[in-house]
Amino acid sequence: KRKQVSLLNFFKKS
Amino acid sequence: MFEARLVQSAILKKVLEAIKDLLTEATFDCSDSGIQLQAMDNAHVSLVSLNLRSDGFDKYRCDRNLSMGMNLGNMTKIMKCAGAEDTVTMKAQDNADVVAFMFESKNQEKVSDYEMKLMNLDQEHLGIPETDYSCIVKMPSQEFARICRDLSQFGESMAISCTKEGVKFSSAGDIGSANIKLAQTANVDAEEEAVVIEMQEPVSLTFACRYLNSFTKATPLSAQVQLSMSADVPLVVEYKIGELGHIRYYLAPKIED
Repeated sequence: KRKQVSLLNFFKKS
Repeated sequence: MFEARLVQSAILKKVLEAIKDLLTEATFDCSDSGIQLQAMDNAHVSLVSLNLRSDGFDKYRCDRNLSMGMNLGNMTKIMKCAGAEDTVTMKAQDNADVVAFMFESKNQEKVSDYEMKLMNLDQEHLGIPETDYSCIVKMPSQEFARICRDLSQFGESMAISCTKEGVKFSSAGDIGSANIKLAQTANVDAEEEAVVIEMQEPVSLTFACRYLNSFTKATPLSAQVQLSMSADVPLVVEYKIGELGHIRYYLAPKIED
């Protein structure tokens, strides 16, 4: 089973 | 004072169609270099990044940087009032709380003015790291839209696997499974019909079909779409907007639980 990850795991708030 | 004029209002209509599936409201950041928009969907799974260069407009003026928060549903209502052949001009005063849209028919026989209230939106800018992607696929945008639509019937997710031989899209679910392979085109008459693969390393990633289908709302903007992929990082789906700029969508992958 795959789970959706958040974009925030990859991109940082600037 | 901000003023941006496009002879083809149809481009702005298409841009709006390309983002309003994912976003209900967004901030248009206007500067001397052009108009930019960066926003995530509510679930923080995808991000829309729009860039319209000032030199791509038929007239462009922006004396001071301006951030205009707009409700995209309301902006759509107004843009629907523009005829397909109309010229559109967007205008705002510095520190204004409204933006004006003026539509002019050919020969200026009909001139329509609309004003829309602006919103103060929380800006949540994300730093997107520079990435050397392992695979870059360029393909006809209509083909990509068709594949996303077809595979969505089989499951919520689809895998995109890229090797130097080609790119494979696959999906599986209750009714069965689907596999679509596209080979790199050897020689085509029209550049926009080509499938071109630049591969450093093979990649296989899985994504939610729902978001990919939303991205394909940008299909009318460009004959070609570019998919950029690397292992375990977000996919980038890019549509060029003629000489005006581009729209990029970023989508976080689905990973093994």
